[in-house]
Amino acid sequence: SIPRPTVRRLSLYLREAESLLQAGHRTVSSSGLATSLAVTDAQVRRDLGHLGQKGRAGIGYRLAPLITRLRRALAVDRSRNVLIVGAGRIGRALMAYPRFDQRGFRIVAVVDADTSLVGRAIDGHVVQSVDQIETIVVDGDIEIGIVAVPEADARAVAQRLAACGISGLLNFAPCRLNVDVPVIDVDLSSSLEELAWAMAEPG
Amino acid sequence: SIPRPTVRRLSLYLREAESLLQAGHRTVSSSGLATSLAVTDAQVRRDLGHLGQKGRAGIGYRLAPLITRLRRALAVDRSRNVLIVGAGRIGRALMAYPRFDQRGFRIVAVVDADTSLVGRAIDGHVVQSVDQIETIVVDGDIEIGIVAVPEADARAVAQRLAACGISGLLNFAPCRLNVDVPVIDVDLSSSLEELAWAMAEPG
Ligand SMILES: NC(=O)c1ccc[n+]([C@@H]2O[C@H](COP(=O)([O-])OP(=O)(O)OC[C@H]3O[C@@H](n4cnc5c(N)ncnc54)[C@H](O)[C@@H]3O)[C@@H](O)[C@H]2O)c1
Ligand SMILES: NC(=O)c1ccc[n+]([C@@H]2O[C@H](COP(=O)([O-])OP(=O)(O)OC[C@H]3O[C@@H](n4cnc5c(N)ncnc54)[C@H](O)[C@@H]3O)[C@@H](O)[C@H]2O)c1
Repeated sequence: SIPRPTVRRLSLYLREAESLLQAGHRTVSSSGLATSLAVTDAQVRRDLGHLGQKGRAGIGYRLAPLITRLRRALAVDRSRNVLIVGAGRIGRALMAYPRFDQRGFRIVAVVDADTSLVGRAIDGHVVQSVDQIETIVVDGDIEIGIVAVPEADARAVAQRLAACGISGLLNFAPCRLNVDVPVIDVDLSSSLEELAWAMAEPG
Repeated sequence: SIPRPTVRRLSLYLREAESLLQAGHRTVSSSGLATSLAVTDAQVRRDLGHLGQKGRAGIGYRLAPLITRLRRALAVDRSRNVLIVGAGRIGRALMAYPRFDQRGFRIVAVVDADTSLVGRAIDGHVVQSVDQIETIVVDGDIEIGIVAVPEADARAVAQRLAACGISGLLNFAPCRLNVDVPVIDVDLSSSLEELAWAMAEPG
């Protein structure tokens, strides 16, 4: 099993490899990956070595097979259906972002408890009622739920999603969801803290 | 200098310690911190040992001094002024979030290039013109800029912010900003990738 910090690096290598391929490159060196991602050359070689990828001297790694291998390691080599719960500010910022689809996370439904939002089309998605969660998750073959509701409602929403068989949750609410499925908490103030620390670092 | 994965853990310990203190606790054990954050007990003791914090057998760590020490290590022991560039979907989700202020990141100004937004009050912030960036950063003693504009505009915005002395950038646009100040890139699709990997893990 891959440790979490390694997963973060693999995700960065994948993004970089995909943008190089899109720009017309066919290979990349470990030092090329290292400099653009602020990791050491040796770290890149160790991470990719674990995946059975060996760079060839003078040529580096061929991008197309590297991308395929990274997508498999990160378990994103197939698309997954996603439901957003909460069509508020965060929900709308996510609904409008085309890159999720490109990376294999297809937003297929959006629900809200506010009846005045239900039935409205926002950025190409028609908001449905939160009462339909069970039917939507099962009929829509939805694997991931995004919790974008106020803190007071988040646990109840999460428990409902877990109860109808969702496989994982991305949580924006600033509280722990206490459910049996994997949860990734998004906390943008941690990103600001990481920035404050980077600003305080010498050099 | 603290390695970046350690910074992420320290930020989690700080959040946990603060919510325990708010709930009326006065101490926490290393295993208490470890279980709620999915790290090992030994990792907690090593991390906090680096900061000179020693838990006392049977009692653990006293929360108040632990919080003070963590805030100092993360360089968040004082408040910083923040400017949001882009009052669109992402910008509005950030403007409305009260926790940034609680964690020492005060959103003091919001600017946009869209003249129909300039002068409008949104969630307690009056949107100003992007033409005023230089004056706002200098007069407002702003240290951090949040880049919440479309990808095509992001680099120019970042260069302008760096040129007028901003100390760090939080970037939402899906591109590298290439500026001389520290940048943290927020990429929510990486969080989804981390979730997909956690869903694929056994156990
Ligand atoms: N982690 C971060 O850095 C960060 C940043 C901003 C906001 N947030 C959090 O994200 C969450 C969403 O924030 P927002 O600004 O989008 O809030 P918002 O108020 O703009 O939107 C919330 C939406 O959820 C809907 N809702 C409420 N209860 C519901 C329920 N039981 N089922 C379905 N829908 C329900 C509301 O009708 C509303 O449309 C909040 O918990 C907020 O604290 C986190
Ligand atoms: N990283 C992620 O996971 C993620 C998720 C969603 C969106 N995004 C990105 O975040 C950014 C913002 O997205 P959004 O949905 O809020 O976009 P949006 O279109 O809703 O808002 C963008 C705002 O920026 C303003 N703007 C444009 N050029 C400007 C300039 N030069 N100076 C000042 N303001 C300017 C626009 O007038 C608009 O109000 C985009 O780059 C988007 O790709 C990232």
